Amino acid sequence: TPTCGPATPLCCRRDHYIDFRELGWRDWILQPEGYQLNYCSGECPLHLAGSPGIAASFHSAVFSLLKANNRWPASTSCCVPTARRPLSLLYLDRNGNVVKTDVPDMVVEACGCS
Amino acid sequence: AHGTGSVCPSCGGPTLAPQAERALVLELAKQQILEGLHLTSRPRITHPPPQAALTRALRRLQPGSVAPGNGEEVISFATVTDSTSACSSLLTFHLSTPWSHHLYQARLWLHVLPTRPGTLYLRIFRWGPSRRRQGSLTLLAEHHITHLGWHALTLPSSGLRGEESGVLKLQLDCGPLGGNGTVIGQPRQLLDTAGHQQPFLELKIQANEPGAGRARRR
Repeated sequence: TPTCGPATPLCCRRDHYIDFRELGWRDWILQPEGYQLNYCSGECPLHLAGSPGIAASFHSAVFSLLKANNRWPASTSCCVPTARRPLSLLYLDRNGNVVKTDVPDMVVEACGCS
Repeated sequence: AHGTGSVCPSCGGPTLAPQAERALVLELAKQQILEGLHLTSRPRITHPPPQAALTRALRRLQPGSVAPGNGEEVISFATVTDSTSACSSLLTFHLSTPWSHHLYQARLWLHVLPTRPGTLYLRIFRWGPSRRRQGSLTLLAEHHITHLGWHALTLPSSGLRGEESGVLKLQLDCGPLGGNGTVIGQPRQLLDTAGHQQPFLELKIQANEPGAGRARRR
């Protein structure tokens, strides 16, 4: 998946780092200090829609269903995540206990056209 | 996107203004984390553990990932009530998550004070679940303490299950080990709770029952 540049019109992965200080959440999330929340943006022209290998995501399946039921504008394809990975978090719960857990599907690794 | 009159940027529509996009991404991040942790709102921490105790506890944990299958590791700091009439302490833990049924490993970390020379005999009891009659004590484990300082004592996970109130109470009784193996304890403080040596419980919890995913797929 291409990473978005300043003038990338086509579907790409936009890398974005979220610092938990920005959310005001550093008091309860102990580790990490932030995470890479990437997201997908860009155009999906017709020739890229539903390309082999990128139609396997959950999002793609939903969009395909919407299209099949005519609930989606004709010839519209969306730039959606096709691969994600989990993030380990260490946080304080409401009783002051420390919890360490892996949250699935937190970091977008790849994007594609539905 | 509806509010701003534009359409979803992921679908090739007009992009949002940088300021609006940043606000949207931050809001998405909040929702994503809360959803991933099964929380409806961020927890308000009214009594955070002391920083030094927290650092000490985290250093004592095994590094690496948590258990496979959406597992969790929880460190719960104890509120300690020392008994003045015997060599015993009551430890109270407040747990938030429904941990009880999926617990598969539990260790109690204690910093034992120098009480007297020789081996110390320690018995750990659990106060019965709240639905049972008051005063029911169950012996969970017995340990011989041969040196002072920090100890990680394994507790049977089966003995900790069945608690639904979220409050777990453990009683520690100690004494020197006599020649015949009997406890001949005298009143003495057992645990060091000052100086950030707060006892804590390390729990490993499996979110899903083993094999549950496989059964669903079948």
